Amino acid sequence: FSTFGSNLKWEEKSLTYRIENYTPDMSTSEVNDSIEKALEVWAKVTPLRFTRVYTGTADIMISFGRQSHGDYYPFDGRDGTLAHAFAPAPGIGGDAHFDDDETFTFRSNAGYVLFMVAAHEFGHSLGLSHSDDPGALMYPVYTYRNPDTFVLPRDDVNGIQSLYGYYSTV
Amino acid sequence: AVYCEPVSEVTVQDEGFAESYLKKFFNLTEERGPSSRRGISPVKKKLSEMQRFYGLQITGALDTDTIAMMKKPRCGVPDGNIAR
Repeated sequence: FSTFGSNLKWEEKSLTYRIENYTPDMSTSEVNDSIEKALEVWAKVTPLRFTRVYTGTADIMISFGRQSHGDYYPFDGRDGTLAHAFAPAPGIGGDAHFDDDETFTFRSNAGYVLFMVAAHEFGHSLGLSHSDDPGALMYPVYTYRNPDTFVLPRDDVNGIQSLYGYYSTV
Repeated sequence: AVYCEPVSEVTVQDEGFAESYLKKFFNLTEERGPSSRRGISPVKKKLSEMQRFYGLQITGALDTDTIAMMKKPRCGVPDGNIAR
């Protein structure tokens, strides 16, 4: 695994997220569910907790856009780049953007499973960079996995726990 | 689950695509650093870096395995130390 650096992480364990808009490829509830489950992947193995907000600026702002979408890193149309996210920091830091020229799905492999893409991007939002382990969630290349049976690979668990420590019930 | 067409040979278009890919994900720049002054092409150096990261055969050349990896759907955040 690899991180953006030990100083590029959230100091707070309680983080907020906001879904700014939706892809037309999925129902609103499917998007909400995919995003919530993608954040849970990380919450299950760390002391981090995520709360959804509906107004104002959240730590992790989530949006769908195509081509130039306001951050100087334009998307490239269908396929290629699917999404990107920014390392922990104020402002745009932590935010995750999804390329709406892609077809996102809830669990079908007839497109890119939003849960898988989002779980990877939220790894960046929390401070992980790309892993060179092909089995890791933080490997840069998309791989289909069944969201219902997905378990965070050990490489990613080690990475996120190197930044935030272990799961705690306190 | 993701279908990628088999690549039989590297085309001129592939070379352009590869250069864009290396600029975007491996910080290939036009600058002439110490290695290029020693006669090592910046593209060759970045190709080797990419091949090492992805566990490909490190040739420093744009072969079919390398271009196939570049064409897979992926995250837009750069790879390796560049991301920092």
